[in-house]
Amino acid sequence: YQTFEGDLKWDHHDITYRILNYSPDMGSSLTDDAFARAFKVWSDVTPLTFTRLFDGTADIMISFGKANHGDPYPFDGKDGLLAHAYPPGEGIQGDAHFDDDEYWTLGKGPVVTTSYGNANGALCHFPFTFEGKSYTTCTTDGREDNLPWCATTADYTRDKKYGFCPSELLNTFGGNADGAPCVFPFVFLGNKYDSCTTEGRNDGYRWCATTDNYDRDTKYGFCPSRDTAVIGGNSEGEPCHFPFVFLGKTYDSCTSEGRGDGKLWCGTTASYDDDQKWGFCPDSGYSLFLVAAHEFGHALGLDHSNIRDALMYPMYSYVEDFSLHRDDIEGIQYLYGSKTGPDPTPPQPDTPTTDSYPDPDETEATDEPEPTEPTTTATPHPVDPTKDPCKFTKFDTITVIEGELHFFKDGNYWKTSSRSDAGPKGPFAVSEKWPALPAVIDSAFEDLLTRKLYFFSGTRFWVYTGKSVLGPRSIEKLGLPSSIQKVEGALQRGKGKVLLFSGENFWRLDVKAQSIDKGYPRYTDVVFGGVPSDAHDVFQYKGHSYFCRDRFYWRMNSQRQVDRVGYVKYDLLKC
Amino acid sequence: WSLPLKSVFVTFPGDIIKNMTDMEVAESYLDKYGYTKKEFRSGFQSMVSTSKALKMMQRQMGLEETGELDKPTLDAMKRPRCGVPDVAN
Repeated sequence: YQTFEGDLKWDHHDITYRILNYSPDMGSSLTDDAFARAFKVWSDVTPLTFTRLFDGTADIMISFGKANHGDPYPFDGKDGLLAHAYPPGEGIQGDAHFDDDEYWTLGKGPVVTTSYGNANGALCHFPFTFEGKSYTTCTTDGREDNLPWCATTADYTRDKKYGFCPSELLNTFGGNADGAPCVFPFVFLGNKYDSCTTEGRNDGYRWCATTDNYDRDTKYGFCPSRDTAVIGGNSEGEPCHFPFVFLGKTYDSCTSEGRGDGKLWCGTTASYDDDQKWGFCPDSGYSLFLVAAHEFGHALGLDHSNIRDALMYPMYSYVEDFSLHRDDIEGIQYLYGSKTGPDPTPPQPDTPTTDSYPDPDETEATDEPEPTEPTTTATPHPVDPTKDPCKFTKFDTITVIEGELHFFKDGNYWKTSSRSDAGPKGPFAVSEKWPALPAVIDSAFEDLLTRKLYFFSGTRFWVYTGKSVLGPRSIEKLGLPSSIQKVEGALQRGKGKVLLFSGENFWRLDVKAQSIDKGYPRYTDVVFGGVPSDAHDVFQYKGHSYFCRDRFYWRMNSQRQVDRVGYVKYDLLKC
Repeated sequence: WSLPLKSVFVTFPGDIIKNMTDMEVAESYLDKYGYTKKEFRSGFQSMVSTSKALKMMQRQMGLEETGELDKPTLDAMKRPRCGVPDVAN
């Protein structure tokens, strides 16, 4: 790693940041989340904290801009240079700028958040089918108001779940009109406009009036990019026009002809030869999270590393499962020291946990006898001492047993206590404590009434009462349909009721009756808006519902609001 | 047998990136990212030679240090990256 000459660094640890504007490519909530996660990359390994300001001057001012954007280092159009940031200090120092001629995504193509409709803001599901036709982008088919929409499940005809895609006909961002939609036509400097325009601006951003006369009302907003819009060129925001004619030849899809750099482009009118209107075709885009995490490294005082896998390596490459490289950690800790608080502890022998069940509400009398035999206290098992749970991207399942979080993976499990910040204990062998179980556990829960432990693997489940076990039995015995391949999560709902999650659905199990309640399945995203619809671990912990996808968790409070998104590794596993 | 396509390159209006030769790309890259910064010695200043600058860049990027504008080096220069110079000035 490298630091800037003179080891430039902040003289305080409570760093502030402010997001000055947004890209038309991504919704503001996705952008906010990407930046927050990028800061967390650094706050997880240092004593630094990051607080967002909404006005005034922050240490790190974040903005999107194109080409000449107000500093001496202009951007260069699509690709090439993606972003830059300044080392810590006053004024422009510490600021981070992102080239808005790039296509900003989460690194894997368009991420289209929906609004209105009936999908509670879920992401578009591409491809989706509608009346027998497959769609890979938002469409206006089936509508007379020209509003683009998408299905949020694979099959609209079957599921009827949909939302509207970003469109200037639905809302704008920034400006002074509080997100009001464009009004077409509108008058600007005496001319009429039927679509968003860059006229009157020198920063290349498309805007519109939100009343019919800008000259009179001066109300305006910026136009969000549609997922079908071209990037850059001279037709930003317009869709490709297929077919289009280029040098006398007709093209029905994007082409790299005419360019030496191999980039795909299209005409945005019927004839490029006549109109010279064009733009680049949407691609995977660049991960705003990854680029921001890199730039914030600069803003904190790190220069470029020459280690290819380090975050601070100067070139962009997309990684699915990001984790901070040791080189980056050493660099930032050289400047700011390591995170305060207890260090992760190595696996230690387990101790009996007879006093580790604090919630009095959960210890009320039950209508079934408690197991008479104490559960076996597991001892650390030398199954594979090199297995470090802190290096796992995801676990087979996470659940709370006897007040402790249990993390299951490939026949082993680890535990963390809710009462201390000590790191994970383990690995323990599943086969020692629950010998009837297979290696892979998809889901598990402890019935709050009876303290029985339910384990699910594939289409089978087991019930442990102390050392006694029932099962395996088919999950169909519980009333779950034969079509589901596995149960991926469980949330206790009061006493005797448990929600079981699989795919995009959940069912409510009456534990005592051992049957599924009427009215189920229901769609997860309808009831639990804002959490990933493909969560692979769902569990209840300290009054919150947790939905995990890969290394992240979404925490939902009792009002069903997502109040925190964080890393399983740091916040739950306490690595 | 089909005839090979004759590609015709055009200048697209609004396209910021201009058609440049490989050497122009390299010189621009080395300059922009600090590899050809001026050296100050005994009161004189001189530019770092292109070969030396290329070697510095190749070392930074983990490429074979040939000092030549070979294909891996040129490919690396065309990859998307951060705009902060690699060599401080």
